[in-house]
Amino acid sequence: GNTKPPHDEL
Amino acid sequence: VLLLKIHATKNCSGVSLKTQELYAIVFVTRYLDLLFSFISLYNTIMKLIFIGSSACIIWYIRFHRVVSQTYDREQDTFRVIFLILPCLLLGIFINHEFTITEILWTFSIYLEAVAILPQLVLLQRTKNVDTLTGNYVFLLGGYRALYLLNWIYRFLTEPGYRQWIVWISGTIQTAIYCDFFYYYFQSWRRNEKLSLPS
Repeated sequence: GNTKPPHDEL
Repeated sequence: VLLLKIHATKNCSGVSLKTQELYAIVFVTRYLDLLFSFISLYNTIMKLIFIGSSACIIWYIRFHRVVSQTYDREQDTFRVIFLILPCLLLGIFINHEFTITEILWTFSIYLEAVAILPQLVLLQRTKNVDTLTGNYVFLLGGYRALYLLNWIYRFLTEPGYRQWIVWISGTIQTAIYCDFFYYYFQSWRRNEKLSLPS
């Protein structure tokens, strides 16, 4: 799985 | 907590400049997205606070006339290049997307996992750890440990939510604190000053 997760954490 | 301590006591003994500089690298490389994406006002403000507070701490330790005199220069000798280089290589080879910003973001995730190490080594070398410094390390580790709960909660409530790089790095990061947590609670229970065994 190379889908980029959203970077919504600090 | 650390900035207030340094500002109020004008003393930074037992505080690792190396760890603070690693954190500055972590925050700057991760929060590049301040320039091109917006998550929430909270998210943006916290990013600015993290970058700003670590920059302030570094300035105090390096340049403040009084504070810089109290820096444990001879004890804070961790070779950070041995952390930075492997994390950079790991970021280049194990990432979600082969772009500059994504590689830097991934590098920051890996580097944050180990950024506390120079501070822990310095604490171990310090005979009587300042209560505020001990509390700072405890809060930093505790803050990160709470992410584990947050990830479980999000996994259970948000369909498709998963981020293996962050999860594994964050778990390692929290594990590194385990030893410290043990001695922190022990000294707290016995009402003694914190000191880590060498």
